Amino acid sequence: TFGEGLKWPKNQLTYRIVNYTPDLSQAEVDSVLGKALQVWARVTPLKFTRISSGDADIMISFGAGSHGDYYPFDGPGGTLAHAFAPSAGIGGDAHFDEDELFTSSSTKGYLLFLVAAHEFGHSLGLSHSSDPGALMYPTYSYRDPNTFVLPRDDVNGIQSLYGPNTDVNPDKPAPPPPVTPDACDPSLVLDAVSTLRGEKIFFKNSFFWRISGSGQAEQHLIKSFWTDAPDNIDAAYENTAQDKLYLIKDQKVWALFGYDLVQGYPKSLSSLGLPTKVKKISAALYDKNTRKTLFFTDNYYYSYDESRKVMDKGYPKLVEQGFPGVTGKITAAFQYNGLTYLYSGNRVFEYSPTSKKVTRVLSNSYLLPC
Amino acid sequence: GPISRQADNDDALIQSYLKKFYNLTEQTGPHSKGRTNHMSEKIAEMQKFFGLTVTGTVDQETLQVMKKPRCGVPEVAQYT
Repeated sequence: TFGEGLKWPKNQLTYRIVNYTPDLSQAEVDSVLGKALQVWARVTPLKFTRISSGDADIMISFGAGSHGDYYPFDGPGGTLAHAFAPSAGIGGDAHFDEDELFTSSSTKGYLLFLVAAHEFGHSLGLSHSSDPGALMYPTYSYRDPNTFVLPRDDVNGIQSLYGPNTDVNPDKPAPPPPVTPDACDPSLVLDAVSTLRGEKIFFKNSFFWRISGSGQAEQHLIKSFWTDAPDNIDAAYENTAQDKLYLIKDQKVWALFGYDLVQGYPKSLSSLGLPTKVKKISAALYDKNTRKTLFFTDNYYYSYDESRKVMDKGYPKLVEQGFPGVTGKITAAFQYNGLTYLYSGNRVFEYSPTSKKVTRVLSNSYLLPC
Repeated sequence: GPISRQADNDDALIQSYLKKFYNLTEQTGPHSKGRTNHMSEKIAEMQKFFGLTVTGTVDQETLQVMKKPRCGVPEVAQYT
């Protein structure tokens, strides 16, 4: 929050759409802005009423460059919008930079829904959050507006000002607010781990951490890097020979080159050479020395020969058979610095392919620092 | 060789970003060292907020975050 108890002293608020962007139809703008306000109304006792003339608590307008508030916009990119904290006059008002391309559903341009929902957070008394999963994080990242649920950090923030919504239908409970995964949680079970152009990346829910040269983990939304990639993946691996990152979820595989989805993807799981009876993969890794990709299905694994483009015979094998000393279901896997790391829940087996032995059993935090 | 135009642009972007979002103020006069420290503090403040490695200098990752599209919520203190 902004502190100093900055909030509206009432729960019934008015808003007025002063002008429109030519990027969208007026009906779309009306609908999107209404939905963006409902994001906050759903979790608080706040109610919003639209008025078409006079002064509203939240005056919404689109403008480019200098637009009358001493905070000029800066052309395309950079600042997308701004809003004022609750107060009389300009307080609560939200301004959108008309030099941006606003959209209602496309991944090109900026989703007006997300930008508006963020700005209305300011209009209601929320400042910026340092939680990269929060709507109130200062930088824009795409997420699907049709499945958007206000994250826990934002819910906590707004409810600290206005309290929870007591007018909820018990037969239709709201989906739980998503929580940003915490690298310091000792019970954290990662979805997938991979390398990516020399960095290590760790996936969990809609997020991933990347550890670059500095050794510090940065957390990002998957969609902020790869708009077309799925959340909650099952497995990930980097084929360094192809310079591609593969993400697997259910029976589909996505191939990514840099920030882009490779044309023709997503494809079916069987396109990786796996038998059609395999419906789910729990982990995968690419071994650049043998040029084999290993696909784990809990306690078993398959080996695909990338040079010959065929599945090796004699598979699936029990994990313990190929990796003596490794026990449990494999939930994530990758190779780094010539060693194989097999995750089973929050335990990590460090396996040496040369000595064919488990060299250490580690905790998550060894590779993903808290 | 010629001075990279990109470096000039980045320098302007860094200054404008810190002025806009971290209240970086111009310090004139002979205290140029003070200005550098002030800027470094603002860079460190920004790096801390975004969970970047706090160095007080602009590295590639810090610059990338500065270039991301974002909300420009006006300083509420200034407004009030």
